[in-house]
Amino acid sequence: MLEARLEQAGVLKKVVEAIKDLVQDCNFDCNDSGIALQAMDNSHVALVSMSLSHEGFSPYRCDRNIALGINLNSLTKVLRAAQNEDILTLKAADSPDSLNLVFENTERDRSSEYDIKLMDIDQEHLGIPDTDYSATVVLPSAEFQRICRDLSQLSESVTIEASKSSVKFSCSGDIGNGSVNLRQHQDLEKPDQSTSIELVEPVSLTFSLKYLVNFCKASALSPTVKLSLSTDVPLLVEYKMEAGYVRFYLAPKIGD
Amino acid sequence: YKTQHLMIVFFDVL
Repeated sequence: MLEARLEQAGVLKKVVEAIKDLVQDCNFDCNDSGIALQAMDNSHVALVSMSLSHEGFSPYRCDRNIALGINLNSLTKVLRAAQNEDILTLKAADSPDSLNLVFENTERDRSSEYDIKLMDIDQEHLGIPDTDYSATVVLPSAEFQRICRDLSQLSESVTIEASKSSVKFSCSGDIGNGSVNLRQHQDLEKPDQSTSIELVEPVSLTFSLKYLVNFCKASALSPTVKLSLSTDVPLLVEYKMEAGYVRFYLAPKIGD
Repeated sequence: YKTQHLMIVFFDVL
């Protein structure tokens, strides 16, 4: 059986909020190392991969592999009943029909209990290869969100060009064009505000802004975001959490 | 559908 206690329900709330517009039904795969999720969006252009390590839970117990087939809209409805600071306990049997969620406030004088019906989801099995990227850019997640939102007003797609000292986001649309150039810089007082670039070779790729704007819903999970780029390889957008991550992969536009 | 093909090849969909 699964029993997992999360100190802050807000972590799961933010994770679900970040991915629910990309995928609707998906399996939460639970085993002794933690809870993971991998799913492609319906159009097979983007993929989300989420991991919550057992270290993020206290206690965490999962005797055998359990797949929890969950409709994320249903989970969102139930999680609305939890405060961010509530303690959240997830429980499921070995071959579960439902997932049990208990929310307790920090004073421990209120507890709420919900059960969500589970579904059988036949999901593609995906292997994510280890990849050496040409460029890796770390920037404030709020900055990335603002850039994607601003450029999406002008165009459906953005070109990301990484060079040794800067990363440029540019777009062109019917009303005109726009670009944002971020120079590599280190903010010693506020490291989360820094922009860093690791470059093997310069790279320039074009992506759909609709998806990137969607990924930015994960900004609440982390003050920084990491973009990894290589030619003809899906872009990796990673939000790290204290004990886990949410990663999005997005295919570049390659003239189809 | 080059994009979908790229995703399927990259992620080794079984």
